[in-house]
Amino acid sequence: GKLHLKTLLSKGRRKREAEGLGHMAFSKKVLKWRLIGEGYSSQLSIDDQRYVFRLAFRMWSEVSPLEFEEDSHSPLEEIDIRLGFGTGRHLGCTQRFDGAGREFAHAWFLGDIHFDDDEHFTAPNAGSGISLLKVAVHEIGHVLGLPHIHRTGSIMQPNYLPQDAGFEIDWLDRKAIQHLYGACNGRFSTAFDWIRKERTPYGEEVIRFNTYFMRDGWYWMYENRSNRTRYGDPVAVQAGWHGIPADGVDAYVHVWTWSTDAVYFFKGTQYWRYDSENDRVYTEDPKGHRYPRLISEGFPGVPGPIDTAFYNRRDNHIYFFKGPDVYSFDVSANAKARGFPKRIDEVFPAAVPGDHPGGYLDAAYFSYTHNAVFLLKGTRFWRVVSGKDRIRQPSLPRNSLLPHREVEDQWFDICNVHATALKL
Amino acid sequence: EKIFHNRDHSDVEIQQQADPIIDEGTAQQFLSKYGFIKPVNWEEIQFENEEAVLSDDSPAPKDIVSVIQEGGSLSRMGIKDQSDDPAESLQFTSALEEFQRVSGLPVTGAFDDATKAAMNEPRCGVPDKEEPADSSDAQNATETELRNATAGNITASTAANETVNGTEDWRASTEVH
Repeated sequence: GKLHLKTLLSKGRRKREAEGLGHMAFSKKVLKWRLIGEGYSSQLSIDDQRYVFRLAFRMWSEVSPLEFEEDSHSPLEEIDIRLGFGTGRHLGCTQRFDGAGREFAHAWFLGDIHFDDDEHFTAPNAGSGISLLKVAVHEIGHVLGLPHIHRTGSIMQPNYLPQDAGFEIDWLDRKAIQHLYGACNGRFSTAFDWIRKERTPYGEEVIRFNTYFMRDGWYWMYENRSNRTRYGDPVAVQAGWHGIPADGVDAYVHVWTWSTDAVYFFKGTQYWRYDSENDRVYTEDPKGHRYPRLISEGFPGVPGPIDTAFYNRRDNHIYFFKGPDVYSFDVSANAKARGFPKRIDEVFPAAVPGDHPGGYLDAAYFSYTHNAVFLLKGTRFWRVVSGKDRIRQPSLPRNSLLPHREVEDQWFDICNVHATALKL
Repeated sequence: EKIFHNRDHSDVEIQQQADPIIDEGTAQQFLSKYGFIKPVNWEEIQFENEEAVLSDDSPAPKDIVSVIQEGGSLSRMGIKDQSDDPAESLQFTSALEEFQRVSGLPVTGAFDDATKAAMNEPRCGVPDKEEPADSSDAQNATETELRNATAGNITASTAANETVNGTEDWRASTEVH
């Protein structure tokens, strides 16, 4: 039976020639795992063991399209990855463990991971012992199809290196797993740069921004200088943005002029003003407006719900996108601009005929990092031609859209995790 | 520290310690086990039937696998102690150099202290060099050999013809021995 299973797996496994960087071990995206009952460690509480494994799986999920779900109830044959501790000859395994020291764990390509309980495994940040988290991330990497990688910094190095504080899965290991399972992609609810004022240790007030991507009730902070999302994201929207709808928003707009500094979140027919100082929505803002408010009240002539929106500092207008149309709203006059709504492809024409999102956008995002406006739809984005572009190439129509690119090629590793893993 | 309840700690089982790598013999086992002498068919190992799992002093898994893969001579391929076989020691030296290279050690080809220390570091049990298991000819050969080996009628020459690509010369030299 085992040989037959191996034959099935070997024939069924899609092996991508990946310069020897392993093979794709699973063809499905949601994998079930379990710490098997006969394989509990005698060194850590069961909750600690499961917590560490949940975190280990989540770390791989944050950098790959795979999602992992702990399943304690289904029949064992439905569990894709089974983890257990043992000593010496253990868990029916052909490879006996060697006792304390040297070999600390091994993994089988059928999804079994064994930890040598003669080793002194410790929970994260315990300082001493062998970090169970680091070993688990390594062995899960094997089950997913990664071989040993002899590269400083790789989690797949065969030897255990005492845990540098808070190890993470680095860029090349991310690319290795994405080479097997593809990059992460998917539509976003909105994307924005959130501006906030901070005081330096010298008391000076400085302006900082952070980039966020939101998808339904989750969000990631994107660290542009590191080309990745913040370690540990995504997190639930209501954990980080107090008072906006827990299932996410349609749009974010930051109106920022000499006299106005107002952040708005839009959802359905309503909108909220956000108090960035206190990091929560206003129930009543300094002008006495109570929230949530109807979009049509705060922005006369703009019907909710909208698909997305962005504030254009060049002309002090907010552009609201709805279906195939765009509404330009003059902030100073507090009124819809004359002649709007217009079709999106009229206001933002395609620079290359035919390469245009059409309508029904997911996000319109002005990026301080790129100093450009991006229109996102599905897994693609189009950059709006800037004044600088037109100086270089005058033939480009004003506000035209450059040819599309894939979001995953510009903003990396924005990956979902399983809903059960959102809160560890 | 391990949980104990008895005043004299007698209830804490004497923890077995891993055998250290101390000489070229144990170093050869290490290099063999983790695929530096010949890539290990790690998947195969998981599938060998329990009977083949020999007693505690069972040879390093590679040899179990080679016995299975080879089929012809089912005698145990014990770990040869240091033979003066020039091919063997050449093999050992090049495997050692490969280990030193991937470990970022000075590539001396000698079993020196730095190498000894590195071999005794805590590590994962998955081999560093695995044999691709599902290239079709290897797959068929393995299946055929396994089936024949079970039937006991495989002949050395058959094994030689169907060996996994790239091990032909290795197997031939082994068969000579």
